[in-house]
Amino acid sequence: ANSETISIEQKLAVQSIRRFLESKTSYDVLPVSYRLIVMDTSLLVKKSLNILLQNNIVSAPLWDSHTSRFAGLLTSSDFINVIQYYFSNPDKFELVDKLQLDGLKDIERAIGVRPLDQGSIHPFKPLYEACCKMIESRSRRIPLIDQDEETHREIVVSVLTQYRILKFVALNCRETRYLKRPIGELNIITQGNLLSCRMHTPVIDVIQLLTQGGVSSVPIIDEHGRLVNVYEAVDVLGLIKGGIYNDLSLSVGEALMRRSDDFEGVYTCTKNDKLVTIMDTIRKSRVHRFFVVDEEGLLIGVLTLSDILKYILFEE
Amino acid sequence: LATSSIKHNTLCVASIVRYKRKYVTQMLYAPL
Amino acid sequence: STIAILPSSLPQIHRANMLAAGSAAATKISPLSIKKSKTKWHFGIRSRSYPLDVMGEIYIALKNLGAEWAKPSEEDLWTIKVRWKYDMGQPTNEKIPDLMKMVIQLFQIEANNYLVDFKFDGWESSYGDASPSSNEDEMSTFSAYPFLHLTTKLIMELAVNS
Repeated sequence: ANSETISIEQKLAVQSIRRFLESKTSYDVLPVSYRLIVMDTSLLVKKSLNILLQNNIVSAPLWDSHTSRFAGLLTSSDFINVIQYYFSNPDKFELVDKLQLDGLKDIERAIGVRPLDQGSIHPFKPLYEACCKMIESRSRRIPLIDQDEETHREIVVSVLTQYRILKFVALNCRETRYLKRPIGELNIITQGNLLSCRMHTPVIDVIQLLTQGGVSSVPIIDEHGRLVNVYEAVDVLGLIKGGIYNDLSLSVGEALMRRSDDFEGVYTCTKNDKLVTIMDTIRKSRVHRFFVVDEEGLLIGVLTLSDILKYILFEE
Repeated sequence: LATSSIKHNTLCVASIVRYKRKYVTQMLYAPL
Repeated sequence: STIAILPSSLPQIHRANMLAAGSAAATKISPLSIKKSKTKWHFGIRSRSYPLDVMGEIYIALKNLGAEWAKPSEEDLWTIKVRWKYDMGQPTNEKIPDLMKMVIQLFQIEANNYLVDFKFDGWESSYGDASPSSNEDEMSTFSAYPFLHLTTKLIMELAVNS
């Protein structure tokens, strides 16, 4: 009877949170005062890396001053493409060193990567719609675009991420406290033939896994299958910052030593954890995924912010 | 207009703009 | 709750494990310590040059960049009302205002310390349409990027010239 009650409460809570997402707009998620860092596409890629790291951000909208339009988002995928291009063309060091942001499209074409469809949405559309667009485009962020009322030029008002939306829900929806069913019952964990690697795997192979798998992190396991660490797409920024020319031969364990000391660590959970505590953790910490392990620490699967968002948007 | 010191041949300018009832500090990084 | 942070993923512990495993490169790789240097912001740009020289530099830079300006009034030599054709390279059949207006003003902060301030002043159309003069208050969605872009060009022109 108790688990029946819990199931009903969870179902009602999810539906209520969904109505909340339908009743709010992306504009509501924005702080009263915030900053938006934009880069001119004529900047050098290596300069843009410094700007991201200095401002402690991993993505930024691009602005093409020739056409006076926005030119999409700079994300860690772009830096991964540059590394892959350089790895296939080690003689092109000069070109990579002088590469400008408006040259990233050519790099995508050169390595045969389909550009990430970012999509965009008006700030005053329902938040629920922004979430659906992000899930659709498999992107973890979406630019909020309005129009200058005099010149009809695009304005990037902000860029909304899945993390910010889930944190907004965790902060504003009291119903999260009724999400008490174990996540192992909800069929939202990505498990079974999970991409993984070992600590001695060459970092360039792990970067290839990120691209081929279309994932933003690769778990590192030991000989028993226990989770030891995780290589994330954003770690590539540190790799390039250190000069990619001499780092590609490194193992992923050595490459992880470039991580700055303020890295918070990899979050794990088990199948018995509930979304109430998952959401509370998202409210308190900058966490982007939870690796699901068993009592022995053996890797079972991963619960990403997309998985949580999909459950709230479409399940129950 | 706010400006930052020019470093590594990169200039950053910013201005605080009202968007509806919120305030955005729009920052643009451009190469010298 | 069994939510936890994986101890072996903390940088300090990971580093110790790698060194213990005797990794050769591990001794040479240091953590990324980007000093998140707080960007130091200034209002406008500062100058210690003689005021009229500053104004002269600005007019020269504006001329080099193809901008035009209203003849300054005798009473106020220190304010320049600028108009800048903002062509975006691609023809647009829709009539959108293409002349950006900007006000550049010299202020004295203290003895021989001056500040050049740049202010966005709306748009005009080069084909004469009186652009809707939505006043400052109503206008609530305007893109600052063309303005920011032109000020970077002007600042660069001044930096290069000086």
